[in-house]
Amino acid sequence: KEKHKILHQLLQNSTSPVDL
Amino acid sequence: NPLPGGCSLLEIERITQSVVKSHIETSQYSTEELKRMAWTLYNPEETRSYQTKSAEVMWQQCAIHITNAIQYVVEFAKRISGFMDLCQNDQIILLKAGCMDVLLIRMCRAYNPINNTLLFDGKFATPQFFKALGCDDLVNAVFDFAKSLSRIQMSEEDMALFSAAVLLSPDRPWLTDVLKIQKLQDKVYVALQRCLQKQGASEEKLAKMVSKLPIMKSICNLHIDKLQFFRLVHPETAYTFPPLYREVFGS
Repeated sequence: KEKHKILHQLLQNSTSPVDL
Repeated sequence: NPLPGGCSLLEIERITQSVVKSHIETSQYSTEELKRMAWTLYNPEETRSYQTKSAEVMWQQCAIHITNAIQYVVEFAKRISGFMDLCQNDQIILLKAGCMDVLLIRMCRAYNPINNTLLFDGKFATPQFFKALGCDDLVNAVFDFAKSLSRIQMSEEDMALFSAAVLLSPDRPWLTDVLKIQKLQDKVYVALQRCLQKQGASEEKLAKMVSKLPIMKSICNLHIDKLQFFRLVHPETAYTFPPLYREVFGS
């Protein structure tokens, strides 16, 4: 999980950079 | 009439809508914006200033742009119905393996075949513009691919469904639920076929799209090779690349 921390975060985030 | 793969028409309609909607919502630029920008080119002076940058600076800038685009691809994947039902291990494998493919497909929207230019940082640039990267073979391969894909004249719907089909490739190594992904991909391909039929496109259009897969794979591999070489020569710079870029393209 640590290796793909950001991908995990992006997948879990309901608000993504696209929405911001 | 039963559809291939035993899926109902309703299911196909649903996945078509979901994929096309997520593609449109997560495209960095709308078709109108791209049309407006198509003739905004870098002038010779600007081009020279990019060409004389160091390889480290140019790689860093490209890595930032690619990372930005990857975030949109992640969002695209998340909004495809069925993707978030996969286990997170498989979601990550599919994204790591397929996001460059999706970027290559999306890139053809931002390519102008009339003057062989590609949108980069707000303006259209020629292959020579990227000289400082020190990987002319990769840059030329990307431009040649964009040119060949633009010849197919895919609609936004075709592009959306083709991107989703590529992303949902069940043959990526280390996947847990291959069957579930295979079923999803089958549905997307049926949706793509129906979409092409509706447009009155020739039977070969899908075959032409699928024939691009090996080229996309070779470009992805070439990018990884170039990155590995860059890492060897400039380890400190490679370490400062955006963390998401390093995560996606790390071993």
